[in-house]
Amino acid sequence: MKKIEAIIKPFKLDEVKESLNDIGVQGMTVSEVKGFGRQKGHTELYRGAEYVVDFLPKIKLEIIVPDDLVAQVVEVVEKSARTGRIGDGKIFVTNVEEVIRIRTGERGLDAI
Amino acid sequence: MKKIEAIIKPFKLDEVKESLNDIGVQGMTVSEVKGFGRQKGHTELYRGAEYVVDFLPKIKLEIIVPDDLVAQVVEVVEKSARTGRIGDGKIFVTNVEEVIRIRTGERGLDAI
Amino acid sequence: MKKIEAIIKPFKLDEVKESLNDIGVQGMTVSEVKGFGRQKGHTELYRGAEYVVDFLPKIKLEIIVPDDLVAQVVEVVEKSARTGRIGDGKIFVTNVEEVIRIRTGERGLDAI
Amino acid sequence: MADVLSRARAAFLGVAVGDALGATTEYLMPEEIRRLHGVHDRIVGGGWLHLAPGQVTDDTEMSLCIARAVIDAGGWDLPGIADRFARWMKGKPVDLGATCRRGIRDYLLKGQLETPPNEWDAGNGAAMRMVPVALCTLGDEERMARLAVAQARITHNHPLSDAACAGLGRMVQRAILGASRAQLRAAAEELCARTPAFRFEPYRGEASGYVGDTVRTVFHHFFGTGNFRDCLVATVNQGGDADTTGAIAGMIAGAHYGRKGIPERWLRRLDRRVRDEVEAAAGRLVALSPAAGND
Ligand SMILES: Nc1ncnc2c1ncn2[C@@H]1O[C@H](COP(=O)(O)OP(=O)(O)O)[C@@H](O)[C@H]1O
Ligand SMILES: Nc1ncnc2c1ncn2[C@@H]1O[C@H](COP(=O)(O)OP(=O)(O)O)[C@@H](O)[C@H]1O
Ligand SMILES: Nc1ncnc2c1ncn2[C@@H]1O[C@H](COP(=O)(O)OP(=O)(O)O)[C@@H](O)[C@H]1O
Ligand SMILES: [Mg+2]
Ligand SMILES: [Mg+2]
Repeated sequence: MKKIEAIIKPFKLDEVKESLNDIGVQGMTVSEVKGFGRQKGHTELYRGAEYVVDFLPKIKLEIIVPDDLVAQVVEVVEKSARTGRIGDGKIFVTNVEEVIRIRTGERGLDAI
Repeated sequence: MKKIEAIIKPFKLDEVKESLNDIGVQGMTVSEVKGFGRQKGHTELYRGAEYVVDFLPKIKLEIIVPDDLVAQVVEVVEKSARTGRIGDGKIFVTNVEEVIRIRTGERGLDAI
Repeated sequence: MKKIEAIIKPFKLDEVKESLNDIGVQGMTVSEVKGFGRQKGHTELYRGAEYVVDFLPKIKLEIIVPDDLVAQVVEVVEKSARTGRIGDGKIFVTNVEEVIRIRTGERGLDAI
Repeated sequence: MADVLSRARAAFLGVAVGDALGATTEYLMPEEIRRLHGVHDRIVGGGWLHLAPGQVTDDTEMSLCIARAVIDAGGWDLPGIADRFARWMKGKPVDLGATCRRGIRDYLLKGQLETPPNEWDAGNGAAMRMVPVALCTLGDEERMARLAVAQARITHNHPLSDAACAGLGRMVQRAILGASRAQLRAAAEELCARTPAFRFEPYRGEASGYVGDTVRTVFHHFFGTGNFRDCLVATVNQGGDADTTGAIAGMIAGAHYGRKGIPERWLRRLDRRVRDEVEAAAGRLVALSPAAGND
């Protein structure tokens, strides 16, 4: 099994979830993170002066999938999260050695 | 060494920490995340209409452990986090290649 | 490619980012987490009795780097994040099998 | 024998007093201590562990675990000591070092009584709990040295830790049995000749948890002062691992200067239950020792 971790623009979350639902992937864990990269942060007014906030809010998705779904899930996330402008984000694929469903004790592919 | 990542129901955090403490495991990193899965979110009233929030707050635990503790830690988390109802969460085990204790520079098993 | 995950004291973030910029590493993803370990939390007054909060706010950095940069990035984070007092944090190195830049579809080393 | 008993009690009380006093300045640098406390010479708690005044830490508590195990068994009982460590760990002690935690956990989960050799085990966590070992083997230095290493190896397996445990245990025993200051100095020099890492002159002010620093700091301030109070004040104002250097300095200074050497105002501020248990334990441990006619 693999963990697919995607850092995406926050407004893209619904679209990415929809597209994943369309291929039968519904379970995932999401968190709010801050991204630093080539995309510049927004400017803010503070005590009358404008300054650049150097990070941008991003959403991190974590989806555990069976090996044979990886290519498809990566493609779906990539396509639905893309705007073509800097800061669209990244997808990382890492190996997962074991998965357990806490409610039932199921392991492996039966756990996701 | 392995990283044990657990997504659990927030009210279970104290019980899981207590159970881990009973086997001598005290160090861990915790974050607030949103879970999407089969468990339905709660309903909320918004502008007079009721709608279902489609995610649920979850707690993510990350515990780095030596290989020979993995089975025990997984079992303890599983048992203490379980309610038997949908949404109890998941445990993922991934391989960690190196660990460093920042304060001392200790590496490997001495770093955890 | 490897993922370098560092749990550090929050006030150290700017110094660590500066030091990473100095070796040409600018992209990273940051999140706010809670750390449990030996370091004591602040004391709070509750119903007239003082007690110690058992966690501390920490910052988690995630930096995907090419294999040949791992040693250098680890050293830079270690040195800039260190205060020498308990609670400085930990660095974990895990293997990443694939990286994709969402904006362009670039893969592997071209994606970071 | 009355003198022996008084010095034995003072050695164990010295650990508790040094622990409680030093905990306030643990991890601080000498300049920081000066700024915050001037000269720190009162038991006020606080410190990085947010202690109540007179509260002790793992230095005293692990020593009490060993004492209780030996007293309950009527003699040496290594698994009993490890069981006590495990029970204490589960009770969420106010502090517990990483090296000690790993060893105790490996005993709890695997029944392991001796941790494998490790270059990172040269900390002072095993040396800081030597007083009950010295007391229950009083009169038999060879037995003390053997049991010193056995208890150390539950958590620490490193030649410097072994040498510190046996060497400090020897000094405490000789002091309790009435050794003169010159004789104690000779014993320290002999230990330093065998273990160069413990040579304390010239002293460079290093007082970390590394056992080399700890032994040097304790020897420097014990031989550089003439009474219990001055020894402990000098030691804890050095900062670093101050509760542990304080506890070990208290062990040796207590053994040498005896009960009357310990300032009453410090004893009064110690946690009452800890103080009572320490005094009672010291007596019972000596009663079990070869020096009391046992073998
Ligand atoms: N090396 C990296 N490791 C981890 N996260 C990164 C890394 N580089 C970029 N990111 C994440 O990806 C986001 C987008 O990166 P950015 O350089 O702004 O644009 P793009 O990916 O379009 O080239 C960043 O805000 C950050 O969250
Ligand atoms: N494929 C997945 N990848 C990552 N996290 C998941 C995945 N599936 C579920 N989760 C996490 O597990 C939680 C519980 O999942 P859910 O399907 O509601 O119940 P259960 O695990 O009891 O079958 C979700 O809220 C989400 O945080
Ligand atoms: N086993 C572990 N797994 C994951 N994170 C850990 C673990 N142990 C400690 N941490 C993280 O490292 C931080 C520092 O740990 P702590 O024990 O307080 O100090 P130190 O690392 O200086 O020995 C904790 O607050 C927590 O975020
Ligand atoms: Mg202590
Ligand atoms: Mg200490």
